[in-house]
Amino acid sequence: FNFNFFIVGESGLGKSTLVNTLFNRELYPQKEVRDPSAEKQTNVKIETVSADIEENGVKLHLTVIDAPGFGDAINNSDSWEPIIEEINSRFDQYLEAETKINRTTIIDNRVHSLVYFIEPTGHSLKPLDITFMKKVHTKVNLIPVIAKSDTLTEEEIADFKQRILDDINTQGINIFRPPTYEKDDEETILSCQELMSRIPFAVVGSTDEVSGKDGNNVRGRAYPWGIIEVDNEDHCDFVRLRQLLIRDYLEELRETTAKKLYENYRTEKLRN
Amino acid sequence: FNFNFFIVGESGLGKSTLVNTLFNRELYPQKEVRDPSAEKQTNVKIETVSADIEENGVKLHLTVIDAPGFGDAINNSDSWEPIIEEINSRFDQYLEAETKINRTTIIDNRVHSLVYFIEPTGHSLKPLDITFMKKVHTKVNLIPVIAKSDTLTEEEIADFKQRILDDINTQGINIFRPPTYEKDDEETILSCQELMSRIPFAVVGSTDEVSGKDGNNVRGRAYPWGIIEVDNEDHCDFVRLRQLLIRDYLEELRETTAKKLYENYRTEKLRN
Ligand SMILES: Nc1nc2c(ncn2[C@@H]2O[C@H](COP(=O)(O)OP(=O)(O)O)[C@@H](O)[C@H]2O)c(=O)[nH]1
Ligand SMILES: Nc1nc2c(ncn2[C@@H]2O[C@H](COP(=O)(O)OP(=O)(O)O)[C@@H](O)[C@H]2O)c(=O)[nH]1
Repeated sequence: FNFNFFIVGESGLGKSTLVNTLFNRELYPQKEVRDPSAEKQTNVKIETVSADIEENGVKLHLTVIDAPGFGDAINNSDSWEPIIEEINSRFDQYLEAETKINRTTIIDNRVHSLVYFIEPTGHSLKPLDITFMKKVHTKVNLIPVIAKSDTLTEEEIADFKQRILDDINTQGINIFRPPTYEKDDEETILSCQELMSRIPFAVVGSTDEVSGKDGNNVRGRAYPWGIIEVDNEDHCDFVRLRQLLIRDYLEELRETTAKKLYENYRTEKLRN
Repeated sequence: FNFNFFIVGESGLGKSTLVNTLFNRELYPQKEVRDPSAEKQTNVKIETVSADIEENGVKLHLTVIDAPGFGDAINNSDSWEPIIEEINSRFDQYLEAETKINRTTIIDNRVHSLVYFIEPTGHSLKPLDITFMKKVHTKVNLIPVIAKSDTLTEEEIADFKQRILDDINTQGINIFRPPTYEKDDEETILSCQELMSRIPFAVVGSTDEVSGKDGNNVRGRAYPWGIIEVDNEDHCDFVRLRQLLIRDYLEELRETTAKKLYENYRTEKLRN
């Protein structure tokens, strides 16, 4: 079945690298060196890349939607428009398919999740972050992450996460939180709370292999002063993001999109 | 005598920390946690902080000028205006003082250098970087630096520096380069070339003390995977920036401002 997610954030926040790390493959090829005399791109384009993958023995048709140019211009007013339009048009596609006589094989192209990359300034959310998230949080399962979190010390990450959550609460932004159910056992509930406590995830991405501290090859980034290991939970929350986005809550993300976000969109649309 | 320099760059690039690190004192106090419901600042303010310090046995009246809000709004068009105005008004102040009868004690408040902080995206210069630098490079000694360079591996820094220099050359941006003189001895020339070869400097700032690899206390940042030492030349170019800005070329910066940049401004102004 289809799983579609949007990644949004300004250029250079490690988005392509993170997607490649999540699926352990080069979905996004190494960027070619651009001609310095070429015009810097300043409008927002929508691009998609798809792949058939297998996760937990489940075959998925994965689509990653990207919006290069977002946040990169001198004037970013309305830079969210092409993104909102893409989310809406995928809802419209589904709406139209639902009205056909033969509905048995509707292809679900709706956006099941939007991962928003926050620049690791160490301060708090920027005006663009807040405006963007408020524009999309009623249409998608919003998962904000702290990009390139190896820029921040453990203490800075803890403070930054707190300030981001304060901003999110003050601004009334809805972010996706893994649901717990009454029938869940103790262990599942605890694991879900542990996951929730780390939101927004501080992520690091890398498809390069480096020698980890146990001497074996691990995915990470090698600096002169040390090696950060992407899959090491003491180094960053990459494993948590993978757990939320792909391993444990894929079904929840698709279901919330279908039953809540899409239905709200449909009601709103048919009313107007 | 006076030494005045401007630091410019978007919020969260470690500017206050770097200034504190350069002079080894809290010129910029620790930022207080702002109320999340407070409006995010979106206009550019000009702020100055001064201190009397001693460098190489020379007493300096140091002034650091800062432009908080630059690059932080959704729409940053014309965000450079307050900065250009500040540079111009300091030239005007000097111009006016020069025309007075008693000129023996003119106070030099002109901007002797502008350090521009480049976000460590790893890609190339952003439209705002290029536009800003082109607006100021004929008025100040421009020193671009790669902010928070501990975000990048050694290889990424080398590539990024190359792309930045390509952009700077393509766009015809003039950056300050330490001059060599015919009378210089071999060692000075080599040391100057070595300094030039590292431009733009990849800087890291910290006033925190951490245990360096020799066990002694050094200024740095402690991560779970290692400790970066600010004064270690294998870790970053902080020492080089300090050398360029304060230790070896302070006189050159003041002189170029007085004899070349100010004179150009004055000629331009008197002509119109
Ligand atoms: N410090 C750090 N750098 C990263 C990380 N992920 C990617 N990078 C580097 O950041 C640069 C930009 O990455 P890229 O994935 O192209 O960013 P994008 O423009 O958002 O797609 C490259 O030099 C990457 O190697 C990360 O988690 N931490
Ligand atoms: N990774 C890294 N973080 C830094 C560096 N310098 C400062 N920081 C951190 O970045 C955050 C913002 O620093 P600050 O000096 O306030 O930035 P400013 O907004 O540009 O003045 C703080 O959490 C600092 O501890 C650096 O060189 N590298």
